[in-house]
Amino acid sequence: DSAGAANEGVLANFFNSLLSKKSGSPG
Amino acid sequence: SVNKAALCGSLLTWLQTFQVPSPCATFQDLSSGVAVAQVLHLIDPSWFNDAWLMRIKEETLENWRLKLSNLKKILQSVLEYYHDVLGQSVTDDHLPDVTLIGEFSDPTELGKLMQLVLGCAISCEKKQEHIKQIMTLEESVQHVVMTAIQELMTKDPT
Repeated sequence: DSAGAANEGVLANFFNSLLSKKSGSPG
Repeated sequence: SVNKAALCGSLLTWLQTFQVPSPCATFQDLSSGVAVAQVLHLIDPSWFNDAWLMRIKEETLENWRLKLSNLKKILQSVLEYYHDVLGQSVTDDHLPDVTLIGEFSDPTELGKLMQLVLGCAISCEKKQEHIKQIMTLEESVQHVVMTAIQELMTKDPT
């Protein structure tokens, strides 16, 4: 189950980093 | 890089969260371009505005020339959006072959088109709303979406 939790963490970190990125900024 | 045909299934699931009026259940449904255009209109209604949406013809049933015309308009507007609004360029290997979409609903090319639509959603003014919408999806779908976004980002030379 820890793998599932780790994967969940990876997804949450990724999308939260997108949320904090300035709109319209490249990449 | 992301297997575009597998990507297509997951991005179709994402597209369905927009609950557009036009059928959006199968790759065939997407091949007319109408559902994709309606999603773009929701993503950024100021750029993909009402007048733009009205230029996308809905009565495309088995008229692949009309489908192709729709898809070309959509692709051109999306590329202009990347350049003018997002300040990003799109590499050749991310460009979908709209003829294969219009004629055969080709999953690989549809996957590329939806990947570009995804890129609009996560970078536009309303991106918060769209990203949170993605985070409500099933984990396996989120994983494919994340990979597709990462691939778009790493290939952007600007």
